Amino acid sequence: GWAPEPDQLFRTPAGWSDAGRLAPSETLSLTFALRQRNVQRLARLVQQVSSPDSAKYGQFLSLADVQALVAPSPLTLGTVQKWLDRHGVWDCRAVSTMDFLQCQLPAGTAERLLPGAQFHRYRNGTLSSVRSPSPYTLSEELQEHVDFVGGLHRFPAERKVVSRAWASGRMWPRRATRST
Amino acid sequence: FHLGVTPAVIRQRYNLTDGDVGTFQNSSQACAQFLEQYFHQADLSEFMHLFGGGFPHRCSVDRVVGRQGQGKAGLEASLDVEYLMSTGANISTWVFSTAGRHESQEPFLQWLLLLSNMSALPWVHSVSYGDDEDSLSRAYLERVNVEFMKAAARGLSILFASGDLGAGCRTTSEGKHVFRPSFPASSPYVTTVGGTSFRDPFLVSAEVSDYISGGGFSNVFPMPSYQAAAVKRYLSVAPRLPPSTYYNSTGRAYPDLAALSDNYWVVTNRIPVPWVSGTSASTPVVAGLIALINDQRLRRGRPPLGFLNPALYQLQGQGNSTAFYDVTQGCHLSCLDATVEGQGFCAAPSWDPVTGWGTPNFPELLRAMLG
Repeated sequence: GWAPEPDQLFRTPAGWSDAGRLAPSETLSLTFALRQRNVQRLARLVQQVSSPDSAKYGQFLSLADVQALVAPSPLTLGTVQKWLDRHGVWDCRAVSTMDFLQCQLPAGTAERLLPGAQFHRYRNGTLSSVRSPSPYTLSEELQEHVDFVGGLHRFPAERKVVSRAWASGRMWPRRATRST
Repeated sequence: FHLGVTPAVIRQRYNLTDGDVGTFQNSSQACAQFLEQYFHQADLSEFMHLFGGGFPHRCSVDRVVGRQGQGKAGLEASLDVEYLMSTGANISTWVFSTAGRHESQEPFLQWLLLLSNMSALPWVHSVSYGDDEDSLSRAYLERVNVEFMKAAARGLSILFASGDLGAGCRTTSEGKHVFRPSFPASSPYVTTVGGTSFRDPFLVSAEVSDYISGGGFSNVFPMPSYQAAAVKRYLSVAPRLPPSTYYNSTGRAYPDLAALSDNYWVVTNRIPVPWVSGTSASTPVVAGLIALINDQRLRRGRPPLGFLNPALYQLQGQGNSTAFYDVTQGCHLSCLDATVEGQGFCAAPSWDPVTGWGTPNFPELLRAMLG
């Protein structure tokens, strides 16, 4: 197989714990990022519509225009569709720009589709996420057609608003001198 | 004199008059929430009752895309909505709430999918979210970057918080320390917002850089041409730079601009909470200001600003702009080791990797962006 994300770290964030492997019949949702066309052209276009000294400044594209520009090739769409069909994955929906495909499928099917993946449930208080601690691979035939598969490794990122006065017991954060 | 940052303090510092509010019906702005962070309309009403006197504003969010849970409000969500609607006052506001309909969905990816699926979207998006760049695969980073290009091509302004760990720090496999950039802050196709604080904490005074303000250089994305001159200047004139082994001086440098990020008042679960800080606070403030500028542009029959950075760097690169208060004092955090002693980059005249071009002087920024 081929690993689209060999460098993607898997780490269980603080607060999350492994609650066991999913039963093969449990449904999960995977997001396939399909290879787009004309990315270089898109980059040039962005430069033109965003640069005040360009004649095209402010001439933005509609969603339909973006779709026409970046939508995957018929070959990409067909290859991915055939591969999913072969594994009995039918419940899929594409976004308007056709470059993301979101599919619902049983965990057992997902593990056959993405060799190496093993889906576990992780819990953090009332929150629950399904992720694979082991890397996934894809069929070689998809190397030119899929960028990555979402829903395997990355946990929902937490952002933290700092509350320095409370956290440090200081009321005057800016006046404090740095310890040497 | 003030007892913490409120809408009145921000509007005073950035020179917004009571008349600087949205007036055009097609103006719009949004913030995104992940990981089951919810806001409550009642908190927003109370916040505006307590702090929203003196300028016309709205007391409710117009549209929630996604599911709003029934639980307690999150401090982050409350902060985003309350301050986005304080600078972007009287502008139609949406909240994207993508906790992930299914356990296996990635909330941030879900938000990107929504952008690719909706033909009518707010023109300005404030997102206070980030991950360590080195924790994400290159395939993912590059693809998400293309998603930001798609948004830019459509005229959307997407603003990300620069992060709250200064330059960051990680230990390489050889045991050396290097700075740790944050993504999407490091994407060349978003506008990244850093943080400042008042030099005199209880006075509306000049600003210094906030030591938590995220900033630095991407290890993945090369420096875009729009910022090359500004960054080159910083690297050549900065009086004190960290050793070059700590960062990639040819990468996309961030943040692009900044705003106050210290000592905010937020109402959450009906309780006014003081001392809330972070670039999560400065980002919706700047997003609201950009929405106000869009409002004026749309009213004049002109297109929205779209992706801001090329125009921003061009404006500031001219050298005589008064659209930003240049923040020139203070340094941010980095590795606690004998070489850099916890200090990353320092603010300097013109652009710097702690506060970008500085903080907005709204009337001048508006004039420049209308001109």
